[in-house]
Amino acid sequence: SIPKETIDRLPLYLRCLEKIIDEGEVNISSGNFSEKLNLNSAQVRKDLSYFGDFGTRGVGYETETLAKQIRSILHLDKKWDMALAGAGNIGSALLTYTGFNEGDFEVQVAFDKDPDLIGKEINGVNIEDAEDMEKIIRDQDIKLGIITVPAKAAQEVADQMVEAGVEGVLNFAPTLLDLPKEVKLAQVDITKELEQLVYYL
Amino acid sequence: SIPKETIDRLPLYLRCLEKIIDEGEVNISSGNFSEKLNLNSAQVRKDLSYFGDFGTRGVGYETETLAKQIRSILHLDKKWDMALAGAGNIGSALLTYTGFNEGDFEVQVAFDKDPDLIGKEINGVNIEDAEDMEKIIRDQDIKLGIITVPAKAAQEVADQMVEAGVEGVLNFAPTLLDLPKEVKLAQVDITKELEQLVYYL
Ligand SMILES: NC(=O)c1ccc[n+]([C@@H]2O[C@H](COP(=O)([O-])OP(=O)(O)OC[C@H]3O[C@@H](n4cnc5c(N)ncnc54)[C@H](O)[C@@H]3O)[C@@H](O)[C@H]2O)c1
Ligand SMILES: NC(=O)c1ccc[n+]([C@@H]2O[C@H](COP(=O)([O-])OP(=O)(O)OC[C@H]3O[C@@H](n4cnc5c(N)ncnc54)[C@H](O)[C@@H]3O)[C@@H](O)[C@H]2O)c1
Repeated sequence: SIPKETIDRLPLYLRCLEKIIDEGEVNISSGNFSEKLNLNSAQVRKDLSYFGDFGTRGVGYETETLAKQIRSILHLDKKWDMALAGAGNIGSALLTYTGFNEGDFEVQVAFDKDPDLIGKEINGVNIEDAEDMEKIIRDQDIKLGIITVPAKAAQEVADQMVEAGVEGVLNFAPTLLDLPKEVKLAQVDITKELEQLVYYL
Repeated sequence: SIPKETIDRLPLYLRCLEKIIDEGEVNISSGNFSEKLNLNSAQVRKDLSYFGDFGTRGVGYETETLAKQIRSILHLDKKWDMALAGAGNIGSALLTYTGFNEGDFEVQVAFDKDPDLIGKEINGVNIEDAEDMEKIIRDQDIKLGIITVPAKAAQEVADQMVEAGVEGVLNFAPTLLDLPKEVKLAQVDITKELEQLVYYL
């Protein structure tokens, strides 16, 4: 079974490959590839060998094939619909984020409690009433939720998302969510990033 | 020397302690503390023992003292001024983020190229001309920079920040920055978080 560190590197490999493909490169040597990634080339070759891709001596890796392979491993060969709760400052910014497309992630619907926001549209995404969130998420079979509500509302919103069938949550609220273990959680914690950063200064 | 995993947990300990202090608790047992943190209590005691804090049998830890100690270890007993480059969607959201106060981080000034933004103020922070960024960062002796410009502008902005004396960079642009090794980098990569998340679904 593949080490977590390898899995964690794959999204970066994929992004780098997509750039290389954009530049018209059909092949890339592992030396060149690892240089672009700023990683040790033995590490890169080891990572890729877990997936049966050893490259070809003298030629390297076929960029399109490798990208396709990584997408498939990361379950990115399918489109992931997302629901966003809390269309405030950070929530509305996320609705304009172009980086989601890279991984075939797309916010399908947003929710808020504020009557001034409900019924509006941001970047083509409708803001629905938070009261209807569970029903809409279930009806649209959405598996990924983004939480950008104030900290004290986050746990309740998470519970509702899980109730509606969400299996993965990306949480921006600075609070530790309590979720069933089969629901995966990713936390974006900007203050923690800064605190860890300044420790080394 | 203290393991990185311990350092990485300290910001969470601090946040939890601040909540506990808010609730008026003067002491907390390691069992109670680890339960609130959702961590193994032996782990918590081991982490804190690196800093000479072994708690008191039967009493636990003094909340204020421990918080003060952790702040000091994390260099949060000082205020960290920050500069933000790129006052667009995500940049302007960050200017309203209340979570920065928790760690005594404060955005002092923002920069942009867009004449419609230059001269405006968001949440008390002035948006200055990106042309003046190096000078202003140097004059204000700012050591932390936040990068929220488009990917293709990120490297140049990072170079200018480093030139102006910045020692730590928090980068939101989806591109790998090339920085001198004495400059610390934290990357917020939302798409990578989502890609790592769905791997486990
Ligand atoms: N502003 C930032 O840059 C930033 C950065 C990182 C994390 N965060 C965190 O993200 C969260 C949102 O921050 P913000 O600055 O966008 O705040 P905000 O107040 O601008 O937005 C919060 C939104 O959530 C809505 N809301 C509240 N309860 C809700 C519920 N139960 N269901 C649906 N919507 C609900 C509010 O009406 C509001 O529109 C906070 O937890 C904050 O700490 C913000
Ligand atoms: N929107 C999001 O939620 C989000 C989330 C994660 C990461 N990001 C990343 O953050 C960056 C900004 O995204 P956005 O959606 O806010 O884009 P945006 O276009 O709304 O904002 C970018 C801002 O940067 C300014 N700018 C451009 N070059 C500059 C320079 N050299 N100096 C100073 N300012 C400059 C622009 O004038 C603009 O105001 C992008 O790299 C994006 O991929 C965005």
